[in-house]
Amino acid sequence: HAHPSLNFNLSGSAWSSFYNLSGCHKGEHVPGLTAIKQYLHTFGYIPQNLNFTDDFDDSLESAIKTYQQNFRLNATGSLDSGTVRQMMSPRCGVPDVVNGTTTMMRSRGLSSVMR
Amino acid sequence: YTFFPGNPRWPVWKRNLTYAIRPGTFSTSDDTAARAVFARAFARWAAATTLSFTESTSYSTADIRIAFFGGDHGDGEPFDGALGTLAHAFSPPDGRLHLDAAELWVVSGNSRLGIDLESVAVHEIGHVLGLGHSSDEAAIMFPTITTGTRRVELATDDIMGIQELYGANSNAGSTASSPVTQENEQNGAGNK
Repeated sequence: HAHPSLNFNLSGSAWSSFYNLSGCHKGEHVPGLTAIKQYLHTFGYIPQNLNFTDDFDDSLESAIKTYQQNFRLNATGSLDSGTVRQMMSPRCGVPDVVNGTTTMMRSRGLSSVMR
Repeated sequence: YTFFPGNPRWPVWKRNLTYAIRPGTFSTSDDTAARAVFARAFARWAAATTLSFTESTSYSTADIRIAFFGGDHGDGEPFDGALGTLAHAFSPPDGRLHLDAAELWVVSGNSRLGIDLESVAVHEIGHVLGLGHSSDEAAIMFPTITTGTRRVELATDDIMGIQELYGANSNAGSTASSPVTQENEQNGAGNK
């Protein structure tokens, strides 16, 4: 069965620390980015639970872009304030990405192709 | 709208589903109002499709089993305390629907700090029936909700999704309250 795959546990203070990560982008090393990676892993955006570091690497940028596309944010790949705010919103625990495939965006149907 | 991988759904011979709330969940004073919340949530899906839902007194044998848990509750997916993750549910035909007991759930009335129970219930029932998340912010199946807000009526996106799985309720018209946005109509963006 498709089911949630949570291994993510943040206290209230940790959630608020997400705010401090606003503006981060690829190439930076910022304490706290590990929590962002864990968050994105929890909801399927980073498929493998590697030894996460505080480095803003390629995999994090790619995951953030997918997240931004799913939530119809500007797909910049950086942690802009709108993206961080969205991540801090209370949400359902069912992952958005299952087995590497986003479940939030379907390919366009035949009618769209015809138009 | 989207489906889980493999498009799992309740079998065709299972159109009258039973649901039960874990015994002892609510205090006597809250019981009636809380049960009414879930009854309304199920009714919204029933109005749009061919499924019907009946509350059962037998939690162990019900098709859909609703429970409030805190922290690690044995399914390998621990809850995280107040806010963050509010609830989760399993795809058909599992039937488990779990809500985080640590949240400030609002059963009736308004609270700017609380989470509207009916809004989350309608969303999680969508998962139990086979719907995945939607990127349409107006849809019930959009994954996030802010405190103090209420989103309980199925949008066009939700109705199209559930009717693709189970067909339409011939006794009801469209129950959509949030039509597809103009932006979606124009650029074909989104997930239909």
